[in-house]
Amino acid sequence: GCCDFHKNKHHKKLRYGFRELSQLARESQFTVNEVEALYELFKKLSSSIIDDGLIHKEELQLALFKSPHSENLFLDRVFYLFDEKKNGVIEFDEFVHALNVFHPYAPTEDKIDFAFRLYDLRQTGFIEREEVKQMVIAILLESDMNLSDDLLEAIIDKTFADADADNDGKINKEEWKAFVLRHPNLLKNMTLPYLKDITTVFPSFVFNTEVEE
Amino acid sequence: KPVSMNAFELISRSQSFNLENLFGK
Repeated sequence: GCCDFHKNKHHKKLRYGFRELSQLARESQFTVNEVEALYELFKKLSSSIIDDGLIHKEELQLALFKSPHSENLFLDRVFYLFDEKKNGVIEFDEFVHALNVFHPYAPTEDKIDFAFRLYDLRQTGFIEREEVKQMVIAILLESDMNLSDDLLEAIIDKTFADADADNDGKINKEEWKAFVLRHPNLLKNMTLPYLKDITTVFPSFVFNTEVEE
Repeated sequence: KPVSMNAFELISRSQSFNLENLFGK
């Protein structure tokens, strides 16, 4: 009856029908078949620890770093940006929206914006010197690379001399945009070439497809 | 030559700032 449905609401996995899938295709670079292939990926990721049709932070962590439990700065930021509704889980529509930014054909503007939000660790509207330092230190630790503090400061000095046009010690959105347009290779990690061929990476979507394209 | 590199180059090149692993490749 009606009440059973409501009782089960939180345990019931969301089903995505043709309407929802084509809506997601309309608001992204993906075709309906590609959205379906992404749904295969989403199902895999969202059931790796808790099979509830939602990606929990530990599941994203497991997918990215093969371990559900190590602290990672980047993971925290990515999860935060994927989780549009800020309810602690990534739903399928949020997954599609975020990956859309990483599509090879997504507007550069969107990639610039996403990278800015990613690196603005404290969400102050600026990428601050301390944040850049924190990220570089995190990377050095992970890769077992050793850099003296002097050298690290020199790298950051040089970076800010180039990026921080108004010299106020922090990079604002406009400065970021100008900087990245001068160094487009900095946006490389904002593009996932696989997304262009997602239906070949996850061909099993054909077993569940709602539409033959 | 790390000093010839800018900090964001280090960050964006790092394996941990990359989503490629999502695809299990």
